[in-house]
Amino acid sequence: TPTCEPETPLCCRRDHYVDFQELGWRDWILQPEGYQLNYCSGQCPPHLAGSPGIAASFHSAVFSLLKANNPWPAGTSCCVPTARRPLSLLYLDHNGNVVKTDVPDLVVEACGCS
Amino acid sequence: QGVESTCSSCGGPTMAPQAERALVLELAKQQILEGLHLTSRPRVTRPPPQAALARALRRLQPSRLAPASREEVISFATVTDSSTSTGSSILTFHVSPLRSRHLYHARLWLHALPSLPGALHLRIFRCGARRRCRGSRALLAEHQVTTPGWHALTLPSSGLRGEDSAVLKLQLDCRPLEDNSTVVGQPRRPLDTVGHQRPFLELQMGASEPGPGRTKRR
Repeated sequence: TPTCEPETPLCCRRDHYVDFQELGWRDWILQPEGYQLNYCSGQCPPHLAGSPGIAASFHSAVFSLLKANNPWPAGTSCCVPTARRPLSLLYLDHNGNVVKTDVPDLVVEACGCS
Repeated sequence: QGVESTCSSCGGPTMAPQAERALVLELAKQQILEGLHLTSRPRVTRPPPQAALARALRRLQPSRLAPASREEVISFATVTDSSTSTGSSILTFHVSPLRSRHLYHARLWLHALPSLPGALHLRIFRCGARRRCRGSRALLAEHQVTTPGWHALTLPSSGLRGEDSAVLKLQLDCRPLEDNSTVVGQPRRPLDTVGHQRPFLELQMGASEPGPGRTKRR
């Protein structure tokens, strides 16, 4: 997936690094120091529907369905996350215990058109 | 913010960079709290000393870290009612109620002082959260400590579950293996129960107790 440039109109991944110091949370989140808060944005014209799909065949299947039905379907294709990864956190709970846990699917790694 | 710049997704006006940044930070707070199942950030009233924290984290070698679906908790003990005459101490831990969680693994880490008077016979009892460890107490484990330094004593997960209380009390009973009653004066504390080498509990828990239906099906 392309990372969004200011003038990119098409579906792309917008990257933001959040430092926990900026949130004033470094006193209870021990590790990591921050994380990537990425999100997907951009347009998904019909010819991009289903791309980059899970496999090229997925895209061509969607594309031929679009052609078979009618060239301009009512529904629209949206720019959505297609790959995510967990974030491991080490933090202090309200009792002062150290907790290590993984937050599943927190970081968006790739975006695509539904 | 100019008229020509529009949001590439929704066609609305784009946000000023500062406004977008403020929104991203707010989103980050919501995301992290939701991911940790917290309604608000913890107000840590008794943070552990940095040195104790660093030592405890060094003990949990990365290779032993739990699989992704599990949560690891390190809880430092507060020592009360330490009566040197019988060589027993009460360790109090404040952990989320264990009954509501699936406990995979529990270890009690103790640091035996260099002044260890020979081999020690250690018995660990679990006391009722509200009682002061007199009368009803359940024997969890027995160990022999023969060398100074850190010792990780495995505790039976079944013995730690029980009440819904968020307070877990363990009683440590230390006795020298050889009864050298000739020792003059009070036996010195063989275990380090304060400072940077204080005892801590290492727990590996699942997100939630597997429901009875699933257990039956399994």
